[in-house]
Amino acid sequence: QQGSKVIDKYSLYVPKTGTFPKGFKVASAATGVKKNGNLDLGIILNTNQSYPSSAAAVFTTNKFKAAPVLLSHKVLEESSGKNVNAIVVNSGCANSVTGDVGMKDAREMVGLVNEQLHQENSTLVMSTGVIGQRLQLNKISQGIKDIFGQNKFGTDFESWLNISKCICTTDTFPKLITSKFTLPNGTEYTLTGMAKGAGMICPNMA
Amino acid sequence: TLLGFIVTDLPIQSQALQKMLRFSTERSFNCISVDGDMSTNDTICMIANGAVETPEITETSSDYEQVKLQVTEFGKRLAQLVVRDGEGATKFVTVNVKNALNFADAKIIAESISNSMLVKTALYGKDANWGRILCAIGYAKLGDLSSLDVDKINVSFIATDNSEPRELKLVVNGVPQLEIDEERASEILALTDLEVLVDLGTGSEEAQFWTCDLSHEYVTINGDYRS
Repeated sequence: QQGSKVIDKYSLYVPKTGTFPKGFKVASAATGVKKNGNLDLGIILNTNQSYPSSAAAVFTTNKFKAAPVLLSHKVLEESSGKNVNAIVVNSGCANSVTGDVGMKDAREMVGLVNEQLHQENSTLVMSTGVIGQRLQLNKISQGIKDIFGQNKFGTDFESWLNISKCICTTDTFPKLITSKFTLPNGTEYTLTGMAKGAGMICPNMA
Repeated sequence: TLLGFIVTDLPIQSQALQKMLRFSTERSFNCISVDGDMSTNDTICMIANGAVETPEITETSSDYEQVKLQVTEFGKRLAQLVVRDGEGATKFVTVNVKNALNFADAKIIAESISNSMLVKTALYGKDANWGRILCAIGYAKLGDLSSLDVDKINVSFIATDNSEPRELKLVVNGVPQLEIDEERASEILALTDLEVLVDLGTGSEEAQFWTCDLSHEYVTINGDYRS
C-alpha cells in the first residue's frame, strides 16, 4: 500500500502539442519485433540542404558495448561528425552481446538507410530491448523499406510522439520535450529531445 | 537502457557540438539512476542541421556558452523524465551535494547516495533515515577524503511543495539531530518529489543527481523478466 498513490505520469509528463525544429522529419513503424505489436522502429531524418549537418554522441562505458554503439561510434569517427543525416532506432531487441553477426546486422540496418539517402556514413543506429538475441533483421529491413517506400515520414506532433513511443521498452510513458530558444541576435532555434529508459539506468557515458 | 536523441535546427560546428553534448551529459544523463546498473547500449546522440539562418556556432562563438547551458538544462529535463519513469518508482528524488572541494567529489557522493538500496527503500517507506545517507557518503568511491570533514557535514530533507519550514535538519555539523520533528518528516516524505541536501562544508563546488525509490514493484518487474 506504500506505493498506492498512483500518479498518472502520462498526463503529467507527455506534451499534447509542440513546435519542432526546421528541416527534420520522423517516421515510425511496428515491425513485429515487439511481441505486443507496438511501434518498435523509428527513423529521424535531416532534410535541410543549406548546411552540412553536425552530429555528436556519447556512449556507454560498459566493457560489453553493443553492436549499435560500436557502429555508431565508428560512423562518427569516420565522418568526423559531418553530414550524418539520419538516426535509426529499434526497440524490442538490444543487439547486444551478439558478436560479429550482431555487427553485421547493425551494418545492414545502417546500410539500408544510407542507401535511401544515397550517402555513405550518414546514419547512426541505436537498439534497445532484450540482450543476447539477434535482431530479427527480416522484420526490421522490411520496416525500413516500408517507411521509405510508403513515405511514412511526418513533421507533425503525432509523428514526433510516435517516434518517442517506438523506442520505449518498459517505459510507462514516452519522453518527448521540445523548446524554443532565442539567441542574443534574435535568432530563434528549437531543441527537441526524446529519450527512453526505466530500468538498467545508471549511465556513465563518454 | 538509456537511449536519447536531441535535434536542433541551429548550425553548430561538429567539434563544438560534441563538446557541448559531453558537458551537458556530465550534468544530466550521467547524473541519473534507477537501479545503479549501466547498460551495454546507453547512447545519447545529437544532430544540428543548420536550417536556421544564423552564423555557425563554434567553440569561440559569443553564443557558444549560452547554447551550451541551454542544451545542458534541456538535457536535465529529459534525463529527469527517465528517472520519473523508473520501474516501480513512487518517488522522484533530487540529491543535492554542495560546498564540496570539487565537482567530481560532489558528483561521486551524490551518486553513492542515489544508488544506495537502503536509502532508496527508506525513501519508499517514508523513513527519514539519515544514518543510511551518512553511510552512503562514508563509502563513496572518492579519490581522497579531503572533501569530507565529519565535523562539517550537514544533511537535510528539503520540502519540495514550498511548505514551511522548508528544511528538516537531520545532521548538523556532523551531529545527528535526535529530536527530529517526526510529524514534519512524515509530511515531507509523503510528497512524490523529495530532495536530499548534503552540505559538505569543505569547498564551493556542487552537483545534483536524480534517483527514485526502490519498491516491491521493481522486483516484480525484473523478477519475471525472461531473456
